[in-house]
Amino acid sequence: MNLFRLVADLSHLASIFILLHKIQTTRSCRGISIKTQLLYVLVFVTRYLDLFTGDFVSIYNSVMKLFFIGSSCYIIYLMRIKYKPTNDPSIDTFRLEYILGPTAVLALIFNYKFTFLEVLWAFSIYLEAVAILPQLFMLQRTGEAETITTHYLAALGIYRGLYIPNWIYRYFTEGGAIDPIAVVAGIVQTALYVDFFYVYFTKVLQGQKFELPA
Amino acid sequence: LEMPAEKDEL
Repeated sequence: MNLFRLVADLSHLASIFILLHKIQTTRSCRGISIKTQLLYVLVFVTRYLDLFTGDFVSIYNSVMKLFFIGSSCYIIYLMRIKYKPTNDPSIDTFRLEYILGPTAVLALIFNYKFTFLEVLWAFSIYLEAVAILPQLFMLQRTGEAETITTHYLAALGIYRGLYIPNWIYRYFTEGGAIDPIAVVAGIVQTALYVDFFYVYFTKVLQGQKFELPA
Repeated sequence: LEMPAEKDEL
């Protein structure tokens, strides 16, 4: 565990609490893509199967995994059941098959071992890299976002961004160890946030509303 | 390439 990794994980936790706070206080999931949230459930469930195979890492690791699975399912419950009327599928139109198809094929080709668990693990890594696309697509379509929603995305982006210095740190402290699948997918994932962060820094953090140029 | 000793990333 290094500082980059710890702050990254805390930022990931923060993003979930920000999202829950947004839904609970506004009693609405307006502006949130349920497709992205469903993809996160799939990401966590397929990646954390090692919870059940006895590959114990640490209490911290297991608690975080259980939290991510539980909270992502809870968010789906809020969006699909409790605040269902505030969920507008007509603007959440990114086609999930464009994500699920290619990531499944990638996982079958590029994995560390052709076993059920390893293919699912690689799938979860590729899937996480692009899981934010329906959300960003929705943002692009509506051209604006509530400030709290942009804080949610910023926390997620910081989490992903900090994994990169974490890998660099680990490369030098763990004898040149590198996990190419996670690193390549992670760089792609971080790159997807670049446009968002440009608007976030130049508008939201200056006190303006998040609005995309027409 | 040498893999990290354990897959501990979340």
